[in-house]
Amino acid sequence: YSTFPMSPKWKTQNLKYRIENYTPDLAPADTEAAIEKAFKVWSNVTPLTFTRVNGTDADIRISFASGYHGDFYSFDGPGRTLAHAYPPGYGIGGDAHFDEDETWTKDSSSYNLFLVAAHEFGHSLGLDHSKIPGSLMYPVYVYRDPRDYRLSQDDISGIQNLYGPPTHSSTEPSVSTTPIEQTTETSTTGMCDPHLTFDAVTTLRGETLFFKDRYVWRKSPHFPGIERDLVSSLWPTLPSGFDAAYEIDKKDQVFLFKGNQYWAIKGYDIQPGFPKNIHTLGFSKHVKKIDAAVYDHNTKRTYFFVDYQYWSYNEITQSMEKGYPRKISVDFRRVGHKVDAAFQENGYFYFFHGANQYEIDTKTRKVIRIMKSNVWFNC
Amino acid sequence: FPIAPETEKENEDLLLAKKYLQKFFNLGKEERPAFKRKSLNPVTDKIREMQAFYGLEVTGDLNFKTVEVMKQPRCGIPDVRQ
Repeated sequence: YSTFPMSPKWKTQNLKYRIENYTPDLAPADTEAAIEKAFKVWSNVTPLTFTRVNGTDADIRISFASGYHGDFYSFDGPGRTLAHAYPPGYGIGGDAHFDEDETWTKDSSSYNLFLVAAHEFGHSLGLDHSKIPGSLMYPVYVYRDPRDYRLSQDDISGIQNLYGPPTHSSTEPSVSTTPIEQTTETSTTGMCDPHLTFDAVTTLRGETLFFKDRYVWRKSPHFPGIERDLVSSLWPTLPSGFDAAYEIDKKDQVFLFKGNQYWAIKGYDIQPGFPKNIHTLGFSKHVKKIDAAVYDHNTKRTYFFVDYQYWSYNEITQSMEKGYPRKISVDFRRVGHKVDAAFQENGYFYFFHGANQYEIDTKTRKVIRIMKSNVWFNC
Repeated sequence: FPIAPETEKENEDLLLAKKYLQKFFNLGKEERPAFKRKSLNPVTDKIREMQAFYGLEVTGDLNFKTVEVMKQPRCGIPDVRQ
């Protein structure tokens, strides 16, 4: 998280807000409900209270406008910039402006007013943007189901850094105040457990994601350390416990497999038309699930591992290759058993089986090294 | 001759990127550039800064993924402070 320079924040804990005008996209009552719920996201985790007023003594004024609207940040028509808000202070301080050229909704169609308002009110209270994808203060709009919206630990740490934890017992939190994921000693130990195994591993936009049950460990070349997230905080509408995953980086696409279904995603966005059935890829009926998958940049083939065999899928013709499945042990010598997870990095395959992984030259398919599965976590 | 479509696309992307970087990463607004090696190309530097913020591969190139992130709907507040 980050705060604005000098960390401006409100001196009073009981803040007043005024809705200056309404978007024609929603019934006034829906706008009021979305804004009230958006404030509740923050009041649930701080001592702050928010009261709606109609007078001129409001701290936070909320308005909808298009294009130039009297400040230095004109809006830009549909898309791109959705809204902005000002840090705590007099006058325009704390105010939130929403671009009326957008379509404001109360469901998953773009753009959900509650989600954007909750983000903007984070600014109104003194939070700046966060680099943590999955946090509310991340600058890019990501749809999440408002019904059980939960702040990330990053957001909670940020706002409590300014205002401290709640003193009032929030009666019925519209958001859970328990942080999504306390990185407890166990979970940290969990990633350094020498017997750690993974369900699936894939690259994603330069990061490497290691899936295990409901969680995913993320290793990024740009940030130190390993971040552990709940899968549901990244893709709220997807199940957890994936069987396999792989990325086609040139298309910025990642495919996630669970049981006989699979999804295509771009970053946080699930591509329309998914999930699909794995048999649409050309697997024979006896295949009930995939153990692992990896895309080979050189051959433009994706290898799917099922029990002791593997299949080769031609990503160019979008069809399963003839002559498959073949035995893993025949083509990948020394990997004489099932593969739990696989990914490709810097010209090598990494096949995971139990607590071990095999580094394999993608061209010769020779095993170069055998390592512990979690060697990537620098334990 | 009309410029080749891909050149036109590249120009569009570069224009989009400059606007984005001016708006969200202070391109061209720093009175006194921080004390560091003289930047050969401020746009390339700012692309690197934006790629690092968004966890993209830091190349300084205006590649497909970088342009994709720049096109995504977002908040209008800058990502970095002066």
